[in-house]
Amino acid sequence: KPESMNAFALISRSQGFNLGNLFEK
Amino acid sequence: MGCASSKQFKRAPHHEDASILAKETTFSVNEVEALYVLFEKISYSIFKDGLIHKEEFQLALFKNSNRKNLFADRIFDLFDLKRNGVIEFGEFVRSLHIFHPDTPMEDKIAFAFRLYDLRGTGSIEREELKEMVLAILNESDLLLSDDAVEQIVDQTFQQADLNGDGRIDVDEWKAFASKNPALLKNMTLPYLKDITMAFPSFVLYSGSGD
Repeated sequence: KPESMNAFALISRSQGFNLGNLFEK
Repeated sequence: MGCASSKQFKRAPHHEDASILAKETTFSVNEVEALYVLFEKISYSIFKDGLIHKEEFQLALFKNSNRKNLFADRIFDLFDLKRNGVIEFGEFVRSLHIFHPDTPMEDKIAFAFRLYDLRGTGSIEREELKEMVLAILNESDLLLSDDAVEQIVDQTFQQADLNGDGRIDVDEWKAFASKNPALLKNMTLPYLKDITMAFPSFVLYSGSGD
């Protein structure tokens, strides 16, 4: 439900922030 | 002289002394050396020059050197402390230090603020927040009406913009992030705790023996 969403919570899920991928072999 | 060949075959720049980087960050000398193994892998993936270019960063993150992503761009730009278009080893270590599990939450909050302050104005404006929401929707192939997006942005501002001036300043962000620590989950990389286990071959490079 959009009305219960927090924009920053949404944004923080971006794959662009998933720096864990840098450590994948 | 040609650009392409100099980019391809330039010698690797001498990387900063591991002991200096260890003093400035949460990492030990051994961990800095282990990070060099990771850095080397990424920085030689395309251009072979010992510097991380944006395409190499995208390749490491997405397995695709051409994948555009607003947030990966922001991370790259913040890691590029000298703002010269590439990430050097010292910049890599100092920036990853923010993502270490032991780094104080205040440092993570401050870094996240700079990430979200797209235009570097010292506050997160409504338009910036909307731009980021549209970017994540686009990235996730989610369809939401403009009204729904406006509603999300409005509601977030109601919660975070305490003085109601239409922008989220750094103090408002600190208060909001402290109340919502889940927002900072992406600012901690558990991998960094075990970096010497993940990249044990650093001993071949190090010789530091500690």
